[in-house]
Amino acid sequence: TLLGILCTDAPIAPSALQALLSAAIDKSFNSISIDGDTSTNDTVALLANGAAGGPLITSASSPGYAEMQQTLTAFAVDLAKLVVRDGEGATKFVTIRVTNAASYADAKKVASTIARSPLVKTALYGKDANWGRILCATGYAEGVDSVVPAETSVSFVPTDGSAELKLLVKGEPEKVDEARAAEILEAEDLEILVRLSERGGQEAVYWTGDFSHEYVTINGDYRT
Amino acid sequence: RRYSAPGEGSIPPAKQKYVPTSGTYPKGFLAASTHAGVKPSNTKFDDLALIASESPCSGAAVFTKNKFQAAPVTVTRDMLKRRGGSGIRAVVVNSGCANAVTGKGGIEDAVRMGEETDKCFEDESSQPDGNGSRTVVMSTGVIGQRLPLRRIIHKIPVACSGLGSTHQHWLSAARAICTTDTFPKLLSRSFALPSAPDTTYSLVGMTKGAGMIHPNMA
Repeated sequence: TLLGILCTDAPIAPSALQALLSAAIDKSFNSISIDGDTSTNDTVALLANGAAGGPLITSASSPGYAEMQQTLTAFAVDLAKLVVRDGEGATKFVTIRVTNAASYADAKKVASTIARSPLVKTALYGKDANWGRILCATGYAEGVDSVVPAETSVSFVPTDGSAELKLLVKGEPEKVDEARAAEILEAEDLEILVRLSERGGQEAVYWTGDFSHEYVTINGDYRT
Repeated sequence: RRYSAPGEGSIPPAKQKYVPTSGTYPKGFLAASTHAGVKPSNTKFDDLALIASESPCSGAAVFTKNKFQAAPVTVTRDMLKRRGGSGIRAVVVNSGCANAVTGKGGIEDAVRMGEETDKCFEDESSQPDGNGSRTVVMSTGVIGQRLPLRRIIHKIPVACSGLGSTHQHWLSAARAICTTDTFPKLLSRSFALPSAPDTTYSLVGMTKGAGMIHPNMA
């Protein structure tokens, strides 16, 4: 189960607060997956008491609303990432970035499908640059029109700032430098970059981990 | 992994860097935690957390879209709707038992948790207004078991009397909501808004979760 409690001393009216939270959640806690199971209890609450003073934010047109949205979303993203860092049995922190989609919804659906794929996650645990599994998950994302197989590209992006490792370019497999792939997969943090087409301009980011033996041990032992 | 609040010394070395040693916390908010013994096997770790505002505040929440929604989800959603997100005073959270799929009795338990917490704030600003509880209720842990309500109710006043605003108060509360987590997840941040350039605002957030995580909240 995911629980979250956020509090701010900024002055925000209830209607604006709900809108701010909902928008922030979409790009943070609703963009993570550890094991693909949605709990019965997931809740994130946001309280604002206005104790620091200043003009009340009452709606999206209020001065400060946009900045508050930006701050809250970035903050919620950082909190959500902490949950992924502590995923049961996870040894990796994986960012899945899907770009060149026709819509944000399309990009998010693809990213979510990849993040939930047990075969992608076990490949990551096994440090295997298995672009085939990533591509497979991309292809079965339901209700997504943005996927153009002949234009899809998959890369691993190291988090140390070095160049991306191209695994698939416009539907054609690359000759992968296995040593470089192994080096990238050795690190705890990794980004999988999927470009869906040559036209769309929308992007979504999802965060997940790998699947390990430990996950099965923890949840095989857990009793209700 | 163990089913207990990750305390100092038990946090894996690789995760220690994610646990803050200080913070900048929002004015007028207080935190506390205490040991209620929700799970009989937990004999020493705090499993009840309380976050409170010193004055009535705005509240909003998002909830799981799972069709089997736990009692605290139903109760909190109803409370926020009834109040229009106004006049909220606290968040009470227990770990160890999710109070999920517990029928009408579970709903009554969640309501009672909220009402008991309300008693901490029986000041002039929180007189009964006909809209019921002012507390957000959350539970996490195993599904299908009733809460040990008596133990929880007994300890809510203890949490109330322990409310404070130090980093340690916030960190302890973040620990108390953990289940199979290996480290408490707490962040705080200061920020400014162009609508009040001379004012420094703060945000604090705590979260828990390690498994059964694929949130889809609305």
